[in-house]
Amino acid sequence: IVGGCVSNPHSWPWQISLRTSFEQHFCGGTLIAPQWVLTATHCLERSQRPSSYKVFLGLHHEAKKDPSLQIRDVEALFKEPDGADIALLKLSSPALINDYVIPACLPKAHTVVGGKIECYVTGWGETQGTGGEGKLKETGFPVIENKICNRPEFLHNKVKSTELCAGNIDGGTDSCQGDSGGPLVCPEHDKFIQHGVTSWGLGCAQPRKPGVYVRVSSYISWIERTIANN
Amino acid sequence: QGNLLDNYIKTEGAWILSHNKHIYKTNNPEECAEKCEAETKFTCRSFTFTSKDQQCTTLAENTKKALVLRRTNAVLFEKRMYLLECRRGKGEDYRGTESKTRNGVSCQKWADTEPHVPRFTPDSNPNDGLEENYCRNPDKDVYGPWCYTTDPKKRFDFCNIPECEEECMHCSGEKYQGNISRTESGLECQPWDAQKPHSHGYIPANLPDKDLKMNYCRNPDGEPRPWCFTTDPSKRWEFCNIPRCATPPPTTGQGLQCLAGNGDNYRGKIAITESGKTCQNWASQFPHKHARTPENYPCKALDENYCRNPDGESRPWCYTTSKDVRWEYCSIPSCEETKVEITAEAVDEQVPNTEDCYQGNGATYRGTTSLTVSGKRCQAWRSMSPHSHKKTPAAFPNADLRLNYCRNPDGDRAPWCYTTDPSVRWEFCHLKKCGDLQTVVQKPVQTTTESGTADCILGKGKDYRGTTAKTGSGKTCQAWSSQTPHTHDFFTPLTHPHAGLEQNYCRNPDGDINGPWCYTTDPRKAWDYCEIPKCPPPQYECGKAKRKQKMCPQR
Repeated sequence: IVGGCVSNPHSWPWQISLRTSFEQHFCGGTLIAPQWVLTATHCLERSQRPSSYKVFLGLHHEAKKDPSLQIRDVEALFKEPDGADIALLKLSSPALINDYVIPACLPKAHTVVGGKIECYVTGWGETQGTGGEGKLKETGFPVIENKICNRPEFLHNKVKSTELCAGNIDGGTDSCQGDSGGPLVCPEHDKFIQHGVTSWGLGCAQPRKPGVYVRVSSYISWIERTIANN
Repeated sequence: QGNLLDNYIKTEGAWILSHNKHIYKTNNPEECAEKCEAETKFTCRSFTFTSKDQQCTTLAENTKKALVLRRTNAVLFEKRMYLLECRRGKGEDYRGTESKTRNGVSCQKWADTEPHVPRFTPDSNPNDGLEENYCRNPDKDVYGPWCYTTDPKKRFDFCNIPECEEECMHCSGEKYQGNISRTESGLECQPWDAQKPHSHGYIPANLPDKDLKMNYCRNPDGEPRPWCFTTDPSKRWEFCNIPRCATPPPTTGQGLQCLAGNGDNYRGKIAITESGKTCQNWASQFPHKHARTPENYPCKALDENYCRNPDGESRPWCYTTSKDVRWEYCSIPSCEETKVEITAEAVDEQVPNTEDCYQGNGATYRGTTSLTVSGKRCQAWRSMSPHSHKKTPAAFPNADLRLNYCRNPDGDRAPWCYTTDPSVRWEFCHLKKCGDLQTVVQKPVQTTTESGTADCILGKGKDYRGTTAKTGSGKTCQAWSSQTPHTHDFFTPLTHPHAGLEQNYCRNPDGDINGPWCYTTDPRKAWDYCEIPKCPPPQYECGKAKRKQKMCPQR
């Protein structure tokens, strides 16, 4: 996360760290049910084998093994069949739900998050010198309507309807490399709903180059079907 | 054909004081609007409606003049006509407050007889709104509203009242409110509140000030012209052809030579970007092609190559003459007032978020939460937009009304704030009472849903289906289907078939923030809240962390 701040420990308890079998963090993800994690397909390019991955839950310091930490192997990988940058991981056993590990809510199918809503992204990715390395960082910014985001001044027709843009027009804060696969959540009443999966951007935190996130509401039926069938 | 309420602007949680008023009992706001239209004792400019009491109060005042107060459950409806400061057609129904002629001479009061004896008076023309010395058009003059002047040598003169943008548009049509609903190529527009065939984020409820009605062409986002999403699945959106008004656009005052706000009023001559690049002339398409032309933005003073903010950006900018850098912001010196403001805010932002709960009624709460119970952002206390109010830091110096933090300056039940949603004046905040914080949960469990018949409530108790039938003050509840001792048509088993309005059990059909309630059998007390214990906290609910988020950066 570029800009933003170090989060209160365990205040985003659905955030997971996706790691290699050697426990090296490389992507984020979101716990959406005790045994299921949502992440980005591009995070799974390094291997087709589930045993190549581990999931760390209940973490704040990237390198510390706090008592809250739970580690799970991955039992199966499910990539979105039409090639979208969204994938599901089935954990080898359900996570223990406690103060430190709580799933995020999913949106209703095809709901669109409003243009002025402020949402939050979290992760252990690059900070580009803005501090907080090694701790879970967070930052908030508004969702930008695709029509605006696709203007020549912004991302010039690169954003699909199954994606959403979010960021500050002036830049300065954004998700970045290593945050991929992690959650973009938006408050709704007293809950956080996961509306995005961190996917891509042109650089990080550049003016008029907001981050692009897979629009989760476009894939609800695939998520529900995959979980039900597996 | 539209609803009677379309003629009104609605604000939830607001109440105004007025000397001229009339109280009725009506079943719904539509009936209250009918009462307002039929008012004969005074000019009805607004009304308030409270659903629980079914109380309709028609009022002579509106928020232009009267003091606005907060009140739970009250909804204020203001007649658009009395809020408009523009004219439609000849302006016979203009009821704005312009009181100077086009030459700047003050108008004579319509009721006065000096310096000119008027032919039109409030008595002779009671329906023409001849109040004070406001410009009016009682004789349907083709040149629009006028007034008798205070200059003894000039009996009357016309006023410069801008046209409302109903038939035509000024500038880039940001305020166009007409009914054109086809694009320039003839495609029919998709209604703004629909998500098919094109899903989008221009949700009318989130943008109440943009007038996203029906499927009419609008310009909510700084485009050169009004546009709409189309009903053609292969064409997401397209511009509409709206004719330009013949009259000059409304003046917005003199431009500034320094930066204030987002700099949309900057009219200075700086033409270099913050990295030192020369700006491209706005009228030129070289080296960068663009749509921010003087023709597309006629009211934005896109002169020469001066830095400007024509499209709602955060500050003035320009296309650059460097072909590698399409655009950049400009460094414009700040106006002094803005500098003070920014400094004060920056200092305040250093205050850490140390309190996540409040004691008692929260009058001493000094934390930094700035979200309401429904997730809306708080308006800054010193700001008068979108809601003007009297709860300012100066008026309540001991209430710590900093930034947009939740506070309780007026001894209400809990910390609250005005919201940044123009349609919701205020709400209580997303804060818990200190004693109510959830306890630590250790065991893994299933998600709990808000339902069931237990005699306890989850959240606001909207799904409470228990059998408590007494209010907190010990009064027995009246059956929901009964009309004695209190007649009520708004919350009945018929009007709210899914709200569980059985027998006389406490229920919360309107999602009242204070929980279930009922009409009482005490003829002197129409309704009251019930005291129902809270259910033990669910062991986990998705999306709810046990630790509070910083939610940075706070703005």
